[in-house]
Amino acid sequence: TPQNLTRTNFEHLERLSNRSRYVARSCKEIRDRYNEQEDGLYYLTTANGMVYQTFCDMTTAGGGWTLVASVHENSINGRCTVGDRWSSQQGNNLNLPDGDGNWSNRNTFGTAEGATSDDFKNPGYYDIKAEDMSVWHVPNNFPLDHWNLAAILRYHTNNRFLRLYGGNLFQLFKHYPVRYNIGSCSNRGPAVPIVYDHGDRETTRMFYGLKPRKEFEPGFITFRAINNERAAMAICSGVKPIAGCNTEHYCIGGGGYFYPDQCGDFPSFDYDSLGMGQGWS
Amino acid sequence: ASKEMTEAAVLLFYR
Repeated sequence: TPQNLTRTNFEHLERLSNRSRYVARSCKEIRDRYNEQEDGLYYLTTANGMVYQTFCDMTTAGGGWTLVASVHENSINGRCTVGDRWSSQQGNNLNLPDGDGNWSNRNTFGTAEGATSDDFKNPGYYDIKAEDMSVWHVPNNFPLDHWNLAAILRYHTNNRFLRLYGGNLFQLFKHYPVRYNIGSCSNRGPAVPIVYDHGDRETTRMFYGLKPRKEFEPGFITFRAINNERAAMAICSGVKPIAGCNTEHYCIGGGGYFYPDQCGDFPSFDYDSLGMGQGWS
Repeated sequence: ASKEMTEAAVLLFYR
């Protein structure tokens, strides 16, 4: 009956709101300390006592994964314009080599619930000391309870590589700045092997253009790639560049300048027009 | 890149 439904909803909400009583710095701590095994939103607290809410994946490979960021392309035609928080919102500018600098600062933005509709970054990005990373590619605008099922690609690392780089991306990108002209193509950061949770090496390969497929090897996540024109990109998701330096066609995030004009969070994914299966796209 | 890839947000997790 409608009354029962209301009661069920109430009890459900009551159970969810109990989560605000947990004290933990990561989803792993919540899973370990409170034995929570349900995916969803939880409150976390930073070392300085700042409380924030984020999504916890409590199921993949033993669970305890904390969502710390999302990179969302609001307009593939934009060139370092509004919404390009993971490169630059200040135009393609040689004088702003770091762009917005969000890969290596303590700025935060967006909400966990809105992570597939806009860029997201929470204090966990710099506060959590982690060992491994997991990445989900979720079609834009999907609601949180369907992220897992809707994802076109999901994978994680399992070799604890973050221990070597300070425990999170904030520290890793201090070692490998995402900055225009910081080095050349041969100066890329680490490429870490991945374990697939949805998809495989072949589906990863097919997500990118014909020409990029000749440049990379799938089955890795790579950090701070640099292209022929000395533009820096933050992450090559699912791939490792091995033969060529046109990483602007398959790596995301970046500094503030791309020669000539490919600046953006998904820099030149649209080079030969989108989804046509030709050239670089 | 494929339309699928470009029209998907990239969610980053730590553990």
